[in-house]
Amino acid sequence: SRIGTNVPAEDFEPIHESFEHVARRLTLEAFEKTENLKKQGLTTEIALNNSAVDWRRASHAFTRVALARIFGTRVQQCEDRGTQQVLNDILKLYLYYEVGEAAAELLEDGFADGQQIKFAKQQVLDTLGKIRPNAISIVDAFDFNDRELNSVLGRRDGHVYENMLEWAKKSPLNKQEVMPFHHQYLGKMMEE
Amino acid sequence: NPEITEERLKATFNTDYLSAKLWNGYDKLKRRREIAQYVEDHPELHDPYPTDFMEREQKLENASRKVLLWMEHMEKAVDLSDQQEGLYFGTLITGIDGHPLGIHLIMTIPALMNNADEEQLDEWLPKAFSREFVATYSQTELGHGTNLSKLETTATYDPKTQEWILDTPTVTATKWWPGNLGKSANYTIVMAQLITQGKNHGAHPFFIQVRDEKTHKVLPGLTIGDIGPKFGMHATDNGFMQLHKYRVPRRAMLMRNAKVLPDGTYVPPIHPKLGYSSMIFVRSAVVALMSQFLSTACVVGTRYSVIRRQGEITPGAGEVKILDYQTQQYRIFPHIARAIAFRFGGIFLLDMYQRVMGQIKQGNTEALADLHAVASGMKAVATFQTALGIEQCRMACGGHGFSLASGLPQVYSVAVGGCTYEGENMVLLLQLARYLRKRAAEMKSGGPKEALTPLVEFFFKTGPRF
Repeated sequence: SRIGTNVPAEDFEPIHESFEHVARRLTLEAFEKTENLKKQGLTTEIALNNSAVDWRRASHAFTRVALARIFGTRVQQCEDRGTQQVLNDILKLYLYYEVGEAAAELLEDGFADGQQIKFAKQQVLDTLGKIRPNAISIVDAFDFNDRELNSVLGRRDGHVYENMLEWAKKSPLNKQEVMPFHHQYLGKMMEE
Repeated sequence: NPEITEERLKATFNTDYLSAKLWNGYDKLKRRREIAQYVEDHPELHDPYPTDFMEREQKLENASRKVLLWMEHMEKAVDLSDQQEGLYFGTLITGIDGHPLGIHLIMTIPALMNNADEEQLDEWLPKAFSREFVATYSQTELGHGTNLSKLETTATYDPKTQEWILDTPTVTATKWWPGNLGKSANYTIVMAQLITQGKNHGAHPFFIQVRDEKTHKVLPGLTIGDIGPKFGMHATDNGFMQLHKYRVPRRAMLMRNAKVLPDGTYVPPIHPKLGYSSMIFVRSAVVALMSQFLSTACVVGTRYSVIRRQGEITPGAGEVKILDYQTQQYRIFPHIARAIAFRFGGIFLLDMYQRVMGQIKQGNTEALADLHAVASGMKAVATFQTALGIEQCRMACGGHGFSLASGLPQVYSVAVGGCTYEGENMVLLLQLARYLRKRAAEMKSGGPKEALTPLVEFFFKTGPRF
């Protein structure tokens, strides 16, 4: 893998190549496993069932390739420079985070080494710090209004605690100070 | 709140630019806001009190009330030619818990459009759009879900009367889970094994009436009811249905793709997966929907993390906003990134779906397998990672994330349903695997036999790196 070599961390092509490598390798390995099982005399159906966990990994790896490529393409198409920069930070976080998720698969056949994975993990941490000042504005940009969000904690105006109390007051349990049946049982218990 | 204002002043970009990018342009963004304002300005569209304090029956009745108002206000609030506007308007009114028209609008109408022939469309589509009936989509059975080939419900053609006899011959054949079938729908699409001239041709869609249009009573020959409380979507009455040799006319079979002639002759579709097109559509739409759920959770988690102050990073410097902790950032920000990835992935899939369906109308089905494969994989990964992400955001809110006031349990309970509806995720990954197996076989035998989409070209790259 070219991740963390002499390629700038913002050049994401080595990451895409690495994801593609993992998807291709896992697919071909699952394929070979299935074929070998068939050669041992198993039917295609049983051979597929006995290699299904490997195929699942391959499918997940393929989907990672697709999502990463689609995301990357959309960011490249962004015309506004400020927005492209912030999207690029988010894309960077996405890609290096996924490298961490795929670390075992990248290390498995020696396509990447431990140093490269460490590099990717450090990129994640660095990018978190870069995104931090923009975090609220990024989530604001999802453009959900309070009705859609349906969350006292996530209110756009940030007045969380006073509204938590208002929300709680609406609980039907607060309609009566003493709930008759509830206290009938507990009161009796305490009397005894 | 000055804490959150301070954060907004730090931004290095214009949030509206990014919003426009995420919502497909400024015009769409402007319309979103106008529609939201319309809802704010009309108190009759609001809930009398938070629905989280309602019992299930109250939620259902409240949802019915609001659906009626949604339709009454629709012409004034939205551009009727834009389906997205109508659905967004509805979401603002009905909320996240579902409503009686949920499946009718999202699944039944697209399914009719993709499976009914021209004459059937003329008959049913205007009525569906004008809501002269409420329909749903009955596929899953008590004993079988994603594996359509093993559905037990049968539709046997009787050429003497030119009718179909629909039957659920066992308990496990009972249709189970169709949204709104329990109490709301009076029509439904039913997936059943088509049997004619003694041969089973596999699962095909039929469009049938199940309740009287005036009294809403269940028609003779059917048993219908609600399946009971669920993890989420409390304002949706998921139903069960048993068909007891229930007779419907020959034209109840949706005949855009496969057909059965009056004498019982079966005419196959040009592609065996065409009958699955509505399922592929929903899988494509689910990816974009998951983006919304995950984004919602990220908004809540991030905003609350700048309101909450707890602990000190530098002793004596005062309590910090919890978003200043690296662990909190690590917990939330990767899910913001995934939410955006799913947004773009969802848009990509819906565009691809429209393109492929357009090609199919011209008789070209080459890209259908690509679409089916990519949509299956992406739906599986997006739903699973969305559920994980929402849960991380919930925990990032500490104890308050456990309260329904956070909105997070409700979003989680709806989103996680996506892991099993419209294809259980493991099954979907194995469907994609079947496609990958074909690509691997081609690679081993020297290259692809057909033109490839850019998404799978990488399999065939050559050179020192590959």
